[in-house]
Formats: sequence, C-alpha cells, structure tokens
Amino acid sequence: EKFRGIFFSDNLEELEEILLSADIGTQLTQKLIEECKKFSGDKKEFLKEKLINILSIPYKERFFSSPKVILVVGVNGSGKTTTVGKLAYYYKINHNDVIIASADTYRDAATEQLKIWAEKINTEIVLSQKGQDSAAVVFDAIQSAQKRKKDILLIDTAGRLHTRKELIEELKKIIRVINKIKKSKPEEIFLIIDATVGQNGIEQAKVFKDEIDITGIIITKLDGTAKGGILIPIAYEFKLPICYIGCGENIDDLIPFSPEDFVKAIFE
Amino acid sequence: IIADRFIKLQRKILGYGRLSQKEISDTLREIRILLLDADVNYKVVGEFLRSLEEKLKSEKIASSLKPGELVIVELYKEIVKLLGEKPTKLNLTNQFNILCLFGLQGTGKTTTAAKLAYYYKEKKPLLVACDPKRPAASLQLQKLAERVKVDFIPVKEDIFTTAKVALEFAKKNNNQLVLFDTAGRLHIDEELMKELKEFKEKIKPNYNLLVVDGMVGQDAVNQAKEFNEKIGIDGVIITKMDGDAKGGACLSIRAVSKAPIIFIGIGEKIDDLQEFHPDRIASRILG
Ligand SMILES: Nc1nc2c(ncn2[C@@H]2O[C@H](COP(=O)(O)OP(=O)(O)OP(=O)(O)O)[C@@H](O)[C@H]2O)c(=O)[nH]1
Ligand SMILES: Nc1nc2c(ncn2[C@@H]2O[C@H](COP(=O)(O)OP(=O)(O)OP(=O)(O)O)[C@@H](O)[C@H]2O)c(=O)[nH]1
Ligand SMILES: [Mg+2]
Ligand SMILES: [Mg+2]
Repeated sequence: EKFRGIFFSDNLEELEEILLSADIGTQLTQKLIEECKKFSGDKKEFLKEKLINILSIPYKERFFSSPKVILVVGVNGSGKTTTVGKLAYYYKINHNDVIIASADTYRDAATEQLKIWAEKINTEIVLSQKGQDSAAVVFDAIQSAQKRKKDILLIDTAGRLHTRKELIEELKKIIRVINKIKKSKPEEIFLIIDATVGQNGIEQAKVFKDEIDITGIIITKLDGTAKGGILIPIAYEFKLPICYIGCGENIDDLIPFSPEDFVKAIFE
Repeated sequence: IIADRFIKLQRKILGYGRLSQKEISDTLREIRILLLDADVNYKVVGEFLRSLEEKLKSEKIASSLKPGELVIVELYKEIVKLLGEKPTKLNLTNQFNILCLFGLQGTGKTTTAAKLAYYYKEKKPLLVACDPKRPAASLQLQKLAERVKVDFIPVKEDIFTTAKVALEFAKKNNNQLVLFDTAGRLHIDEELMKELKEFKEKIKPNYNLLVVDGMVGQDAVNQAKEFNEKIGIDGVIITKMDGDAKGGACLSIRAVSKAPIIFIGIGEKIDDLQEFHPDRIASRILG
C-alpha cells in the first residue's frame, strides 16, 4: 500500500520521483511541485518547460586577446584531461590553430595522459619542465602560444576538491599569471562536472564560482545512467551557462549542450 | 544547511510530548528531506522511512515522556545498523590473496589499488595494471607502485594475458597479495561488463571490490545493482570522502548490494585510506 504523507504532493508523486531521482534536489523539486499543483494543464509538459527555461542561459564566446585562453578546472576524476583533448579536437576541426598545456604538475602520469591525447589529434602540447609549478607551466604555455600565433590555448589543471583552500589558491595564482602575461582574463574558465555527482555538485559550483569566477560548465559522463540533473539547481542559483556535454571516452564524444535534449532525457 | 535542518528537526522533535499521527508524518517528512539532501537514494529513503515509521509507532516511543529524544536515537541507530553496525575487515589468509578493483570512470580505482598495497605492505603486494584503454593508465599505476615500493606488472594488450603473467610472477616471487586495477567502465556497457565477468571467473579473486566516488548522487544504486547482479560485489570502497559530500551513497549502496563497505578514501596520498566506521558515517549523513 502506498506510503502517504511524506511527499511534497501525494498526487504528483511520480513527477516528484523523476525530479528527485535526477538529482534536482529537494528544494527545487518542492518549489516546482508547488507550481505544478497550481497549473491545470499537462503537468509533465509544464515541468519540462520550466526546466528548459532554467537551463537556457545564453553562452556567448568571448575573445580578449590572442591566443584565446581556456582554463579547465574541477574536482578529481571529473573528466578534465579527457575533455581538454576533446575540446582541442573540436576547435581544431572548426579551423582553429590549437595548442594545449598540461598544468597538472601533481598527479602521476597526468602529463603523459594529455600528451597521448595531443598525439592522437596531432596538436602541439606544452609540458611542464622538471621542478616547475603549475603557474610556471602556464606562463611558458602562453608565451609559446603567443610566439607561434596560436588561436586557442587549452590548459588542463590538476583535480582539486573545492574544500582544499590551498589548491583553490593555486588556481588563483594561475589566473593571476594569465592576467599578467595576456593583459586580460582568460576567455573561458570551464568547470567540469561529473554527471553522477549528487548535491555536492552545487557546493562545487558555488566555491569555483565565488573563488575563481568560472564562466561556464561542461558536464561529463552523460552516456551513463545518471541524468546530471544537478545542473538545474546550479543553473537556477548561479546562472552559469552549460556549454558542452561529454558523452563518452572518445575524442569526438563532446557536443554542444541542448537544454531541450537534456530535459527530454530526464523524463525518459 | 543540512546541519541546520537536523538541528531544527531535533528541536521540533525534542519538543514533542506523546507523538500524534500528524507529528509522526511531519517528522518522517523532515527526515526524508534530510536523507535526500544527503544523497541517499529515493527508493532507499522510502524503504528506510517505512521501517522507521514502525519504530516510531512502537509502544516504547508511544509511552515515553520524551519521544523526541528516542526518535533521534532511533534514527541514528537505524542508519548505523543499515551501514553494517561495525567496521568489516578483509579476511586475508596467510597464503595467496587476490583483490580485483572495478567501478565507473574516475572513481579512484588506480589510486585506491596503490593505497591498498601500502595498507597491506607486509603481505608483499603485487600491483597489476589491467587498464589497457585509458592513456597512461599503466604508467600511472607504475609510478604509484614505485612510491609505495611494491612489485608491479604493466598492462599487456589484453587483460587476461596480463593476469596470467601476474599470477605466475606472484607465485614465483612469493607475493601474498595481488591487486588488479581495471579500467573504468559503465555498468550499462554490455561488452565491458561481460569482460569483467569473464575476468572474475578466470582469476577467481578472493575479493571483488566496487570503488565508488563518495560524491555520487542518486545514480549510486544503479551502479551497485548492476555490478552486483552481473559481477557480484564482495566489498565496497568509497573514495573522496575528504570533501564535504554527506556520503548518503554509502547507505544506498549497502542497502542495494548488501556488500560491506570496507574502506573510505580520504585523500590523494597513499596513506589516505581509512577503515569504514558505520557510526562515523551515520553522524556525517545526519549532518
Ligand atoms: N563514459 C565517460 N567517461 C568519461 C567521460 N569523460 C571522461 N571520462 C573518463 O573518466 C575518467 C577520468 O577522466 P580524466 O580526464 O582523467 O579526469 P580528470 O578530471 O582529468 O582526473 P584528475 O586529473 O585525476 O582529476 C577516464 O577514464 C575518462 O576516460 C565521458 O564523457 N564519458
Ligand atoms: N581527494 C581525493 N582524491 C582522490 C581520492 N581517491 C582518488 N582520488 C583522485 O581522483 C582522481 C581519479 O583517481 P584515479 O585513481 O585515476 O581513478 P580511476 O578510477 O582509476 O579512473 P579511471 O581508471 O579513469 O576509471 C585522481 O586525481 C586521484 O588522485 C580520495 O580519496 N580523495
Ligand atoms: Mg586530469
Ligand atoms: Mg584508473
């Protein structure tokens, strides 16, 4: 027999389950269910429209100075290095002269991993020299990219939990170096979010936004069963555009984000 | 905000005299939100509340003058119980032990393999790279093995050959513990799940260990269910618990797979592996 009295709405329990199971969270789910109750038409379509609206944050590509600098950040294992490889390929087939840099001077074989991606797509890569810290690699990379008149420089960074203050400070130092040599901010700072992440995703977005002013989000591993609905409270609260989605481990498994397709998948 | 909610819930419940049906429903609704916010799975929460409701309606609480206090205690105890009550140790023999680590992409398998080698250093462990796919995966484990100062077998083109070579080496070299690190795989990838099943059947590990990212949300049950049904999980390791994720996934995974959670990862260094304590995680989930 049905367990009543614990839901936000006993009549909309199925819709509530869809939202909560997609990691949309209790706060936003409760709010959406309340609005649903007041709507007399097709409640499912109403919800879909609401979610699409929340996610439809316009993304406008920026350009300040050559080379365009794109910094990729996020917590451990979220898919940054793979995404840098995919982005390099994506920009390359769109007629950009791309160079990548491995500013992960910490994790074992991080540089070798990115080097293999660079070879796969025949793209130049700036590697750290022995004893260099991440900021020094970034400095070299921008100098190199400027000298060789590259269009785009993609920078891979080490995974870091948003709770590690000193690692967030390291990112700030990297950004200061970029500002200094480029005479402008980096064009993009992409936060990479794993689609399987739970409510902690909101905290990640909050800290990375407050501390290093990320400009957009890329969500990875949407080829799994996780719906990635955490993007909805993130978009709702922080108004960050979602730029691309990662849907696999291959070089071409990166596509521009579509709110409609994303929301449709949540209700499947 | 979770801690806030639990404190509010506590104050509310502690203020109750004998619990009315309405107060029981209100309390369950608050607990539901708390658990969902902590990333406990939707269906697992439903089951949990059902059994908690029985306890709340029980004579002991109904006749108590301070039912609120008993509710708090009951909630905590139920979570500790669901998590396994006490830490579980791996039962490693003095002979030959094989551990196989598997799980989704990026959860921390390779790092955890090295941590286990360090933890069981006295067993003369052998780290075996069985990820032929991810760029520089074998090199990553090799560097970790050098740091832990344990023996290492690099990956060959196919993991079955790699495993055969590793086991022959281990027997000759008197390694009492062989740790297989495998490639990250989706539980819905039929081919890779079949590969893992074959691997398990050929190698017959003493422990098949699922490695899960501690920040995972509702999807945790899908991972646990599929890996348990298709492969069989002997134990679970939850990583990245050094962050501020509540770790409700622990509850979901244990509820669905019935497998004990053995360790948690609490950092990137080789000594950042800790025994899993149900009571500590219960407190963490409750904020
Ligand atoms: N299925 C799937 N796997 C992905 C995707 N993106 C990345 N991965 C996998 O996730 C794992 C981790 O990817 P990495 O690129 O190493 O992640 P990272 O954020 O650079 O990790 P750290 O540098 O250690 O913090 C690898 O096995 C990747 O192949 C995706 O979109 N789908
Ligand atoms: N903070 C923290 N980071 C961890 C922990 N365990 C692993 N990591 C980090 O998470 C990232 C991914 O770890 P890996 O060991 O490469 O993960 P994996 O499961 O082998 O990844 P794939 O082989 O690509 O599936 C790395 O940056 C690790 O240093 C942990 O307990 N805490
Ligand atoms: Mg990386
Ligand atoms: Mg690995």
